[in-house]
Amino acid sequence: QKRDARRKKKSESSSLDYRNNPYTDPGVQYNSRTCKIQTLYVSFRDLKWQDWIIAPDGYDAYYCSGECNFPLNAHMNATNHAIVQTLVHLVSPGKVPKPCCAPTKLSPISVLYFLDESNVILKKYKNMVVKSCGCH
Amino acid sequence: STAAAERMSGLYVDNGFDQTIVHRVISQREKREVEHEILNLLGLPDRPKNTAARPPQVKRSAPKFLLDIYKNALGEDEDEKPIGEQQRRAGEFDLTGQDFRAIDQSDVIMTFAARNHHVPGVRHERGKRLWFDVSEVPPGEHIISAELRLYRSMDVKNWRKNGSYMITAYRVLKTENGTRELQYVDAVNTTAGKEGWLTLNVSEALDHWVNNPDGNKGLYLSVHPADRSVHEVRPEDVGIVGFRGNPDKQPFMVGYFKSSGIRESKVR
Repeated sequence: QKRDARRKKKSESSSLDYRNNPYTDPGVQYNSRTCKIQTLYVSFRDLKWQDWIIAPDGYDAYYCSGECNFPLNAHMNATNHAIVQTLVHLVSPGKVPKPCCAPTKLSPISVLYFLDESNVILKKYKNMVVKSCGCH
Repeated sequence: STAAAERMSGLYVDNGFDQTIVHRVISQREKREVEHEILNLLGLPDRPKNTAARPPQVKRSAPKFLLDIYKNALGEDEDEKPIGEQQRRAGEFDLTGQDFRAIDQSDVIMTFAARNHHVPGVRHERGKRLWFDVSEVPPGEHIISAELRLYRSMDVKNWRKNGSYMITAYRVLKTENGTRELQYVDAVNTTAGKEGWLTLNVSEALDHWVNNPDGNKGLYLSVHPADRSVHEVRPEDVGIVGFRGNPDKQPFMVGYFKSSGIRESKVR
């Protein structure tokens, strides 16, 4: 109980710090989702493409979603430019948008599909799977 | 895809806080259109040819070969780093170190089933002619290598199942007045008791056919006893499975390609 009370007090204090922070974007709630990787499975089977896509049945594509708010924490993988753009956005919110939450690393997938009745292709598609997200 | 982005713009809107929210649910027709755009982006805009009534099966040798590569020779996490040597398996198709190197370098691996394509004026002796439709090779792809794969079966009923044989592939050049000009491509030796896949390097032939489609008159397969004690023999007499043999043992060609990096989405 003591530990919970301490944690609550600390949380309130940090929340207060946040509200008092002159650089915080007033249009954004403190608890809004931050930029991070989200789960997205693309199913070729559900799309009924298995007639010509032999493998895989689908793949974990993922996507990046969330907001790039000040301060840009380290886990957001922000570029220097994104940090500067965030500051400029705070000065002129109507003129300069916030940085975008986008993939920072992508990896390929291989797809095996029929070209016709008897010939097949195994093709590597680059940049198809999101490995990490960040603010750009 | 620009078209897809334009189409999507009517379905999602910016809520003013740099968030994209759903504006309305798309109709079935629009859903099909978006699906088609994704397929177009993948280079698969349409269902494969001649498969409307009966979906293609993976029991033929060529699809089985690429499925074998997909299962055994690619990294599980699909990362840039290739799978470790010790984890690799030769599989049913006896993949070699050279095959694994070609697989690692390739962006596209394509198979071509052998066909009985009639070319006027070509007379066959005891050898066998194999023809491959290479018209679907994407333009701008760099050929790393190509190999012809033949299956030698032990299921031979006559005396020729014993001894050593030299199997030679030639590219058919001209067919004027019924005479044939052949250019040596590659050869492989096979001995009695050896059952399995034989490979011949046909990189030069594939490169020629892709760049000169009219010059594609196929390969001529010639089989001789290694000691040349008798004349040319028929490939099936030494157990070479032809394009009328078991579907999973039929001859095929495989091409390894490096992508040019140009996206080849087709205009619909």
